[in-house]
Amino acid sequence: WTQYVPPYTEDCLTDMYPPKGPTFKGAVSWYTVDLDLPPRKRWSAVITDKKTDLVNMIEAIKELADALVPSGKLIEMVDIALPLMVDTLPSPFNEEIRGIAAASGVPLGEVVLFNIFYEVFTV
Amino acid sequence: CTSIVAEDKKGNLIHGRNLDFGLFMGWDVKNKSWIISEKLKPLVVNLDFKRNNQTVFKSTNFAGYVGMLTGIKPNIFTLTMNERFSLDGGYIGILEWILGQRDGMWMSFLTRSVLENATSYEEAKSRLAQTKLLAPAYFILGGNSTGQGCIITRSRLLSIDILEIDLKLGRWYVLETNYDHWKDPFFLDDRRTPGMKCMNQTTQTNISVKTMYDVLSTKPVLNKLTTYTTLMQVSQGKLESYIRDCPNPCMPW
Repeated sequence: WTQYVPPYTEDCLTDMYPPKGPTFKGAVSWYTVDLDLPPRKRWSAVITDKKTDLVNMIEAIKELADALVPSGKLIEMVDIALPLMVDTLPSPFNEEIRGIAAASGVPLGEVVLFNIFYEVFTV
Repeated sequence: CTSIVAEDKKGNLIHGRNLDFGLFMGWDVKNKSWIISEKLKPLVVNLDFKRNNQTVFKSTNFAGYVGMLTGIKPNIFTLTMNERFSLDGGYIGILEWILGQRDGMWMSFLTRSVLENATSYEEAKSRLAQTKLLAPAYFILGGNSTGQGCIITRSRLLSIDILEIDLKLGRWYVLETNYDHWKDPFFLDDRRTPGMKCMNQTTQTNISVKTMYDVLSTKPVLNKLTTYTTLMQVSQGKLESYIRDCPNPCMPW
C-alpha cells in the first residue's frame, strides 16, 4: 500500500536489467569529442544532431523566465549581460561555449546561462 | 540525484547514478511531469573524449553543456556530482565573480578538468576536495582498488567531510542523494532510506551493474525529476546510460 501514497515507496525492484518496461524511455547515442580540435570545433557533431532539442529546451526556460518576469527584462538581461561574461570564463570552456552558440544558433548569453545553470539555480 | 559507489565481494567497484533535474521549473499538468526535465531527456548524450585518437574519459552529458556531471576515466576512476543546498550558495559565488574575485572554479568545469587531467583516484580526490568553488556540491568518486569509493561534501571554500567505503566497518557502499550524510534528509524528500534499504537487501554478494540498476529503478529513488541513469564499471572502462521515465503514481521529486 505504500506505493500508492506519497512518497510512493516501492518494494525493492528486481530484474529491471536489461532496461525495459515503462521506466525505460530509451537508449543514449554515442558521440566523440576530439580534444585535439580547436575548442570552438569540438562540439559541432553533437550540436548538429541535437540542435532542435537544444533550441526547444532553451525556449522552455525562456517561457518560464517570461512567466516570472513578463516584461521580458530577464531574458534581455541574459542576452545582453551574459555574453560579456563569457570571456571571464576559463579556457577552453569560453571558446567551447562560443562554438556551441555558433553551431546551434542559440544566442550566446543563453548558452552561457545553460552552462552556469547549476550556480544560477541556487538563486 | 542519487549516486552510489559499491564494492563487490571480488573487489570490483561499480558506480551508478540517477540524474534528477528541473524541480519547480514548470509542471505540465496534462502529462504530470516537469517541463524542463522532459526537455532535457532528448539532449542526453554519451561522449567519448579523445586526444591523439585515444580515449581520455567518457561521460553522460546534456548536449550543449560543456561541464561534466557524470564521467569515467577508464581503469582509473569514476566521478559523479550531486547538488548540495546551502544558504552560502552559488549566487554568492556569482556575485564575487562579477565583482572580479575569480579564484573560485565553476563546479562542472572542475569536474571536467579532473576527468581530463587527473591521473589517479587520490589526485582526483585531492583536487575535488581542495579547489575553491563558486557553489557547494557533493562529489562522489570511485577508484580502481578496494576501498576506493567516497563522498566529498563541499562548501564553496572547504571540504567539510569525506565518507569512504570501509569494508572493516561493513560499509561496502556509499550512497548520496542531496543531503549531508551525517544529518537526516529533508522529511519530504527521503530517497536515502529506500535507496539504502534496497542496497542492503541486495547485499555485497549480489551487487552488480544489473542489481544497481534495480536499486536506481525503485521509487522514490526513481522519480519525476529523473532524466537518466548511468552505470559505470571502472575496471572495464565501461559506461552505459538509459533515459528514464516514472509512470504514475510517482513522486514529483
